[in-house]
Parts: sequence; structure tokens; C-alpha cells
Amino acid sequence: MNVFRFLGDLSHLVAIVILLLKIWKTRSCSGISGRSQILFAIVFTTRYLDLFSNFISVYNTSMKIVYITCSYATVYLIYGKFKATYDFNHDTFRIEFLLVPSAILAFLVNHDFSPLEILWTFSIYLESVAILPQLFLVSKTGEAETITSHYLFALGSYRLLYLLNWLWRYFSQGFYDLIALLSGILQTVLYCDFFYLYISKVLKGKKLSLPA
Amino acid sequence: EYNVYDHDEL
Repeated sequence: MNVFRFLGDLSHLVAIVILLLKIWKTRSCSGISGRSQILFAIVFTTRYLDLFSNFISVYNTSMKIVYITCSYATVYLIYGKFKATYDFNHDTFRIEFLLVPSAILAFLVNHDFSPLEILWTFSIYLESVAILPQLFLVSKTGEAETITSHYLFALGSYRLLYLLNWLWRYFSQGFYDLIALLSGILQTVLYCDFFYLYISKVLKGKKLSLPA
Repeated sequence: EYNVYDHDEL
């Protein structure tokens, strides 16, 4: 494992923990898209089914379990415990527009036409666009709390770091996986606009608000 | 040899 891969995993973990802590400490999930969180729970569930079939390392297995557990905990906090603070009115992105094309594409373009492999591929496609309901929510309300911005930055950085990891692996091992690579590029591109706002505003101590 | 189906990443 190279440093980019490790930093990517770490950044992903930090994002997930920031979100959980934000909701827990403020007793509120306002500004957070429950729909994106449902998509992430689906992504982890369909990708990590190999927990039961393929052992890679203790690190790998523990991270998978942590990601899955945290994502279900987040969904529970939003739709269960702190439901009263959830922004139903603004979180209106139609997730079937992401789920259905990802599923169709996973059936058409995959490494191997087997159930586990199709589910893995589906999770990769779905993850690349799963943040859209959250970005849609931010654009609808026109602003994001600073802690939510940190969450989005850590979550976006994770796939960017993975891209560097794949570049590294390509040159050092000749390894590449086009499905993950192209989806990873799309995923990172979707964050670009946000990255720009984050660096130009949030890092200078201002709250992230969109121009009217 | 690296097999992409191993999916050793997260």
C-alpha cells in the first residue's frame, strides 16, 4: 500500500467521522442530505459483500466494517434519532436517476458477469455520483455550515488521493482498473466546483455561501 | 500478477 492510498482511506474515514460527530454533537442533521447518505450505505453494502468471500488483510476487513457501520449509523441518526431536524423540503434530489443508470451500466460494463462482480461495479458507479443529492442540497439552500464543508472536502479528497494511488500503481506495478479509474475521475470532477469554493472561502475563515 | 477482480482497495 502506498502513501496516497493510505491517505485516501484516512481522508475517507475522517469524512465519515466528522459527519457522525457533527450530527451527534449538534443533535441536528440540518444541511445534510439523507439521500446521499442512503446512497453511500448502498455503496458500502454492495461493494463489501466480499467480506464473506475474500480475505485481503486485517486492515482491509476492519476498514470495511467501520465504513459500513458508520454509514448505517449516519442514516439512522438522520431518519431516526434526529429526524425532526432533517431538511425534507430541500433534500429532494431524485435518487432513482442515479440508482437506475448505475445499475444498468453495471450490467453492461463490468469485468465479469457474475453477481458479486456486478454488485461491486454498481457500487463503483453509484459512488461516483452519490454526492449529487448533497451538492444539490447545498446549492438549493445556498450555503453550508463550515463543518459540513470540512466533511465534503475530506470526502472529495479521498478519491483524488486514490487517483494518485492508481497513477502510482500503474507505473510501479502495471496495475490499472479502468472501471474504478474512470469513475474515480468523474467522482473527483464533481467536487471541483466545491473545492474551489472551499479553498477560496472556508480556508480563509468565511462560511461557504454561494453567489446569489 | 495482479488480478483486478481481487479488489484489494476500499
